[in-house]
Amino acid sequence: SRKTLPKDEL
Amino acid sequence: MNIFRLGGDLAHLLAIIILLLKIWTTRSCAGISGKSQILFALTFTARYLDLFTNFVSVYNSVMKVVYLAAAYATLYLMYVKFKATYDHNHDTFRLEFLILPAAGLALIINHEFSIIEVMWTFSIYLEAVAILPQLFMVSKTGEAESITSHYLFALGSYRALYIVNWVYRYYSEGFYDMIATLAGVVQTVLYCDFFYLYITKVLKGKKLQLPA
Repeated sequence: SRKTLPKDEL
Repeated sequence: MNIFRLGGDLAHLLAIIILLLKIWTTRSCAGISGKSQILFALTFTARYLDLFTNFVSVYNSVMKVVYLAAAYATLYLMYVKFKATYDHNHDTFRLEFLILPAAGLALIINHEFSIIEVMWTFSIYLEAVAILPQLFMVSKTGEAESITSHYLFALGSYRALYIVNWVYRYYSEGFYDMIATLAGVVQTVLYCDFFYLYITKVLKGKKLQLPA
């Protein structure tokens, strides 16, 4: 379900 | 980066600073759950394994380092420097009851079965419940100091603001992450009872005392 890689949140 | 995400990060930072300042200025960690602080240190450690492999922005890297440093500084203050003031008799929550289910769930429900991804997922699940030992401690003693209440309010607001951020990102970028969102909702729900007491009591100048 994740649309973006890499993670940009903390 | 939107205003809700920034607000969430700043609320998180504020919570961490409130806690460190409380312990440092009163020279005491009375009323603070060391178990919850261990879980937060574990959460940040598992989540920020990508600190050196995945560069997002200077802001991201600096915040990661600050969160990690603050988490371990808090543990140092609680378990070494002001150990004598640590209220371990009231901090009896069993950590394995949270760590093991979070680890098990991370192995089963994740975006990708790789070490870094499973560790990230574990950190998301663990963070959702990491405050339970602290809430358990407050319920056991039946009260919390005002400063502890402010800490909990800032800490609870952080994930609540992240939820608004995720709703915003879904509509503006089509971005969504089901694992982070569901865990974030669970995390925020755990604070609801506390939020109610905080707004009805602490903001009116009263001490946070649980109804008998």
